[in-house]
Amino acid sequence: IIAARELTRQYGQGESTVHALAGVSLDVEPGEMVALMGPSGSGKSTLMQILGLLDRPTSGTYELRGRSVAQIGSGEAARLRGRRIGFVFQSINLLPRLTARSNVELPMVYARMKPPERRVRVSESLERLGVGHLAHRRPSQMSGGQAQRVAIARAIAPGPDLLLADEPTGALDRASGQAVLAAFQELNRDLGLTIIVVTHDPLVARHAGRIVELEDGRVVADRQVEDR
Amino acid sequence: IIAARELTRQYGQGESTVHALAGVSLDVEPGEMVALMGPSGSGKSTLMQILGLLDRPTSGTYELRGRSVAQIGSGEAARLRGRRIGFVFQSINLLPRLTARSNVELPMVYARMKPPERRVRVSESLERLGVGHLAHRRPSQMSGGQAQRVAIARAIAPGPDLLLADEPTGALDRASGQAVLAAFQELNRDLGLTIIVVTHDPLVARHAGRIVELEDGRVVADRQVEDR
Ligand SMILES: Nc1ncnc2c1ncn2[C@@H]1O[C@H](COP(=O)(O)OP(=O)(O)OP(=O)(O)O)[C@@H](O)[C@H]1O
Ligand SMILES: Nc1ncnc2c1ncn2[C@@H]1O[C@H](COP(=O)(O)OP(=O)(O)OP(=O)(O)O)[C@@H](O)[C@H]1O
Ligand SMILES: [Mg+2]
Ligand SMILES: [Mg+2]
Repeated sequence: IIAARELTRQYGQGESTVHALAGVSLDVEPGEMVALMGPSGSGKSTLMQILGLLDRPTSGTYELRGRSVAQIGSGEAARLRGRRIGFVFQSINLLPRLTARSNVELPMVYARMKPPERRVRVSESLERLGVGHLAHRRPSQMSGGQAQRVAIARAIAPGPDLLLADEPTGALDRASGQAVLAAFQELNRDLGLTIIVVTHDPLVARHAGRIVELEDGRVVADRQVEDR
Repeated sequence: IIAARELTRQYGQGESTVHALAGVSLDVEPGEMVALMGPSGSGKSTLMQILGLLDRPTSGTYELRGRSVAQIGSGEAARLRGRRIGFVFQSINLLPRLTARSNVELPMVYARMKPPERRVRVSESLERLGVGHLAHRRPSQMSGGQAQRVAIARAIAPGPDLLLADEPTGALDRASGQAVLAAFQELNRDLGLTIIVVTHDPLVARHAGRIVELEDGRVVADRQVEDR
């Protein structure tokens, strides 16, 4: 589903150039669950943004479902992001003036899904993440972990086939984090959802089928794990 | 340094009242390091905001250094927050248009600290958190963990005697998290800095002298720990 070769991403120019990615290659098969790990600043969020069509690489190639993203225009990228790619941001990124349910609904509105189907998906995903009772709250009226779970609901509600989750359990206690992980595993096993999750949490990593480690913008390890 | 009795905090009214805190009492001696733990939504951030003079309780009393906060006006509260209380927010909360160094400097500007002293403290605190090389970057030009460390630098730079850190290692890998913890312990032991840290990380909790657990807005456990 993902075939990336020699991705680089630079910020700035000349002496102050930051090489956030310095040649990352990665293949992900449909139905895999991959944990992406590495030190702070190693390029994980940068890689996730490129994979999720939120950013373009400076050089290198990326094929999503066999199609080179260089040929995907911004309109089509937006539709893909709304319907087929779920993205959980490291900084949560809920719209502060919208309720939880409106925040979850928004990508499906952009994807032109019909209102009855949207409504069902909003309730189901909020319930699944244990925050159904917060549907009418705004982000400022929720705890950090509650907001994070609303952001996860937003990513899975449209029924994507690729979920990119950047530190989805960072603000969660053990129990809530395990519940999120259980939801991910359920979607992975029952619906074949391909998942790439950035995490510092060894518990999350243990449940993935494979661990990819970044350091200084490069892949330094890529191994299968059997502890499931 | 902290003497809180029967703190309550309600949001909303009537049927939809949320009891974020339902009677929390807590004493903290100078020089203690306390880990505050509990499930998502249990009231940790709400309690931290009241202790840090960012919010007032609905009822109950809070004495900070022997003085009832009911008698502290907003001007004085602002000065205390700028100089004597360091606060690390769960959502980081850096000002997006300012550089890292300006973000760190701001509370000291409000506290009317002189420029030469401010500048030294800015550099030292950024260096201590391993992000000195990012002084001129804006928050959007940093990784999540780098931004979190800048927020921690901002909290410790003025040399407060009380540090309130709400999930300061949530976005950090193991190594960076341990470095932050080491910095906290150093300040606690060498300077007697009183620290209350909200955490889900058992590693952080093990290094505190005491663990306080919240559930549904109440203290359900308060115990000393010896594993240091
Ligand atoms: N403005 C508000 N209006 C209504 N309810 C609120 C508001 N702010 C917070 N709450 C509720 O108060 C409760 C306590 O929130 P708080 O942020 O203190 O939890 P927390 O323990 O910090 O959780 P987390 O670990 O997820 O950060 C939660 O149930 C939250 O939904
Ligand atoms: N706009 C920018 N300008 C300059 N440098 C940038 C910019 N955005 C990111 N960086 C740098 O790129 C590098 C990789 O950042 P990235 O956010 O991908 O790291 P990360 O692995 O997600 O880190 P963390 O675990 O802390 O979230 C970092 O060194 C960061 O400072
Ligand atoms: Mg990141
Ligand atoms: Mg909180």
